[in-house]
This record gives sequence, C-alpha cells and structure tokens, in this order.
Amino acid sequence: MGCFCSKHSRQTPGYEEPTILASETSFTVSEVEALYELFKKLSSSIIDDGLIHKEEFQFALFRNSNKRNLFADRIFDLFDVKRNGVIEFGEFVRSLSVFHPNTPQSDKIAFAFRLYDLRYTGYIEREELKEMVLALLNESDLILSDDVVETIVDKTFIDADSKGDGKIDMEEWKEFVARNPSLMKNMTLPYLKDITLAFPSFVVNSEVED
Amino acid sequence: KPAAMNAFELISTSQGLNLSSLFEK
Repeated sequence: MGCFCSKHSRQTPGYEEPTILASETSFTVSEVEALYELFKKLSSSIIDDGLIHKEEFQFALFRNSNKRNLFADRIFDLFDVKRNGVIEFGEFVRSLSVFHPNTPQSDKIAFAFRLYDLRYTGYIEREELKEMVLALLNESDLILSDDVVETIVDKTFIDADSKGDGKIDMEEWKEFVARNPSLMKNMTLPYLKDITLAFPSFVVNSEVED
Repeated sequence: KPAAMNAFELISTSQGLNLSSLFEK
C-alpha cells in the first residue's frame, strides 16, 4: 500500500532535518515544514531535481526565467552559500531566516551590506553604488540623466561615508541605516510569520510535532 | 522625486529585492 507521507519523498539532495534548521534559525519546526512545501514548488518549476536553479529563482520573482536582474543575482549568490550554482533546502531556510520578522535587525543590516558589496571587498564603493543605481534604472521606467545619477550617488556617499575615505564600511553602513531605517523595509517579510497558513499541506506531511 | 532619494532608497525599490514574490501562488 502506498504512503504519500513517507520519508522517501524527502531524500532530495541538500535536504536537512526541520528540527535542526529550526534550532538554527528564527523558524519553528512547523514553519520549516511549510517552507519545504514552498521549496518543492520552486525547485521543480523548471528542473525537477529538488534544487533551486537560478532560472527557477528568476521565474519565481519575475514570472520570467530569462529576466536578468543584478539584485536577484546578488540574492541568489548570497543564498547559494556553497557557491555551487544552486540553492539547497538548508541554504534556502537559513537565508530566508534573515528576512523573518523575529530576526535581529543587526543580522538584516549585515546581510544588506553583503548584498551591496558587489565585489566582496568588505566595503561598498562608489563605483558599486553607481552600478546598482544604473541597474535599477535599467529595470524600471525611471529615466534620470547621468548628471542626476552622479548627484544622487555623490550626495549618498557624502552622507554615508562619514570617515571620508571614499568607501562605506560596515560601521558607516550601520550608522547610515540607523538614520535611514526605511532602507531595511525589504529585509523583513511579514509573510514568513504566516507561512504555515500559506502552505498548509505540511500538516499532512509533518513528521514532527512542535 | 527619485532625484531627491538617496541612492540606497532607490536601489531598495528593485523588483529583484522584493522576495515576497516568492510566496505568490
């Protein structure tokens, strides 16, 4: 007789036990189980191998698997902790946990810094900031002249680079975010608190009680 | 209005940073 809730279906590469993931993140065991339902959906949308490929990530964000976007690339790269070109379940849960409403603001601020430190130098440099502004303009309907872009980047740099050495370090970033808290808005997904409601099928599949 | 924003505010409006799309059915 078949059993649809068997562990067999969960032997996908990179699968990690929800109890362990819950102990290391802001999620409860039930929430990790619900995230597995979301993960299964995302990781089977193009290639059904239990791993999220970049095309699948892009498809989930834009409903278009070919849409290139600097920021989606950055998020994917940070989620792909092992740097093997795919997001495994454990990586997915640990990275999404940064966006949980209960996660300390300091973790969110550090993640955002890494996101914007395009060349992994430990600093956000002016050139990187300009590159990101241009990428944003490229993906939106906004048209700004190069002079206006230069002014925006200059003003931001003067404001953020309090030491005046031409680059923004983590300490300056923390101070800048404290003065501009709206910058952290997209680092919290209220949805993650309701994830068990969004993916209730985990209740059928759940192997662990919270 | 965008010209008055700081660069990071502008960047944070990117669709690529809006992960709530991942949860859309």
